[in-house]
Amino acid sequence: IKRRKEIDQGVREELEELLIAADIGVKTSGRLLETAQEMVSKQESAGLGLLKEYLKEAIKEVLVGKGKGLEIGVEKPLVIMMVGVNGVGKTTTIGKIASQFSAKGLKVMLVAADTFRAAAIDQLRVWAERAGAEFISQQPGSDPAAVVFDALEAARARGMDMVVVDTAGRLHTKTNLMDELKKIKRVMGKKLPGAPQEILLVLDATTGQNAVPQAKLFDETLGITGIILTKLDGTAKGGVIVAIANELTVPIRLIGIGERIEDLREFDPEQFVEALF
Amino acid sequence: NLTEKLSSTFKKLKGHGRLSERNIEETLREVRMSMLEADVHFRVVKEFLEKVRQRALGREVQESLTPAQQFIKIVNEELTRLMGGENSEMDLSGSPPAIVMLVGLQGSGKTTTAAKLAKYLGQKGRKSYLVPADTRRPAAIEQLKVLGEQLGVEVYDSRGKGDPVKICRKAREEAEAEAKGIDTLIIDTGGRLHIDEELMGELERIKEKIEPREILLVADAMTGQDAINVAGRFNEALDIDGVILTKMEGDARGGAALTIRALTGKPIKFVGTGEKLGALEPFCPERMASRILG
Ligand SMILES: Nc1nc2c(ncn2[C@@H]2O[C@H](COP(=O)(O)OP(=O)(O)OP(=O)(O)O)[C@@H](O)[C@H]2O)c(=O)[nH]1
Ligand SMILES: Nc1nc2c(ncn2[C@@H]2O[C@H](COP(=O)(O)OP(=O)(O)OP(=O)(O)O)[C@@H](O)[C@H]2O)c(=O)[nH]1
Ligand SMILES: [Mg+2]
Ligand SMILES: [Mg+2]
Repeated sequence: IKRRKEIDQGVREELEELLIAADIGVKTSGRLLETAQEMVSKQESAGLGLLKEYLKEAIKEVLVGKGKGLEIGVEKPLVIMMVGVNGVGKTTTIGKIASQFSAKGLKVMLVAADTFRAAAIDQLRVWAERAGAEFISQQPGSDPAAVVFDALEAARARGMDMVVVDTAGRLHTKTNLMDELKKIKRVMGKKLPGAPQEILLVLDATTGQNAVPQAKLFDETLGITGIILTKLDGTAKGGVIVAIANELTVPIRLIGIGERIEDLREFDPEQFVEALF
Repeated sequence: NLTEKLSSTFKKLKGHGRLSERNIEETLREVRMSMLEADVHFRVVKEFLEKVRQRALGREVQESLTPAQQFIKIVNEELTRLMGGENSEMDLSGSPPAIVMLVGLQGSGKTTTAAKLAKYLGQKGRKSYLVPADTRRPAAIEQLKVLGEQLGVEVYDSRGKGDPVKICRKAREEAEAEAKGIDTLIIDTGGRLHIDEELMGELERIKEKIEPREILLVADAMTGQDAINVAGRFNEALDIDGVILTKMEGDARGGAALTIRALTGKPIKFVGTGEKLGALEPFCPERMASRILG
């Protein structure tokens, strides 16, 4: 009887810790280790080094087809709605996106639909200036849906190529605030059929397993077309996107790697996984 | 939840209901899974489980008539004790102004929390002066100014006053001027990475120059395994006095709280429970423990 070759217990523990340390999550890590075990049973031996390589390949497979940057197609303006919980980097990321597209000679408009948080409008205004983008805002406290409605009218009239809408951060558990996002989306579609073509969820790489319910609820509420993972310039690995990949088929589009206007990259699954552990 | 899960694991104990080593290991695995899902750092979980294992193998469980109940009680006790707050009040004694300095990663909630603290201390009869020491983030100074206006709390005008170290020093000089009657300075610093040597150095220089009474790390309740790196580095650089955990009204389990507490030994003093300026509460160890266990 051929005994199945098992991964050495010490090695298994070490691998699990690497996965957990990257915020991949204990259940997803367990599943990845199961597949590593299956591979090991099929061949004679597998030390830590080989198993790490195997795990990286398994993770890349989960994330494949996940990297896809932003593109302006034929339909103009391309309307992008940025959403996410508080403080993850939505406003800053909008500045970065605006800068990239306006550098290509495209006409970009930024819409200050965070009418709630102190100085949110001023913050986005600075980014619009830095990026060379047009800027639309109303008084703090005004209805975000109304701001967006008027902004899209102006965008069409001025022949904008791209419109990016900044929304206030909100926890996914706050149903009334999630409903507000639904309403903003609906109003956009009324004003410009097809808008918003992109609804991007911004996730902070330092976030742990809570990113999974965040992604699920924002997707359930709005239909997310892409994820942006910010603050990857820190020490957090952002491995929770591997757990998210099990639940949603949303592609990771962009990553934030700093606070400057140029600190934005397309998501590259190869590079991301190599950096995980 | 974990208590239900553990109870059902224990229900599988047949007959005499004594806990074998194997029962304990099985149960510890359940607790481990729950704590890791709650974002507690895996090393902190390991150490915690070892403490629980030692107690579970001891007489109090082995000789108990209800070992399962006793086990669950131990898990809760150990966790609450770990979270627990000796000295979880701010120490603002001494000659005024008492200086509170908020530090932490980008977007954790420092600026909002600075204003919340001013309101909280105002309710305790203190007169605060808010100091915007973030010279980098667009409209950061404006943000604190707006919040101060909402509260009727004075905000130092940092614009054109130089770098953050200068701002803090000048603000303190202004606060010390008798006429203002200010007894507390609350410094809002810009978010920064714990691995940014230059910016961490800036915080060290502010500490050196103005000697804050309380240096509080403001951390997001949804922080994952990285909490160990962040807390370790901020504590090493500044010897923080405590922690404020923000965005706690969400559904993040908040395991970072245990990571930070276990690593630094520093108390969690407050939790942020919303975006409005009244949403700040003193930290409750029992509630945090049961939330982490799930
Ligand atoms: N290090 C680093 N910091 C970032 C990155 N992206 C954003 N930030 C910082 O994170 C902080 C919060 O960014 P914001 O753009 O205000 O985040 P937000 O999601 O718009 O916040 P709310 O509107 O309050 O919900 C700021 O200090 C940014 O400079 C990144 O990729 N790396
Ligand atoms: N839901 C919730 N949001 C909070 C809480 N505390 C702060 N926020 C929000 O978190 C976001 C970031 O808050 P800020 O005060 O700008 O964070 P910060 O640490 O000063 O950010 P930087 O200066 O860029 O590092 C804002 O949208 C705040 O309204 C809280 O307890 N609950
Ligand atoms: Mg914003
Ligand atoms: Mg701030």
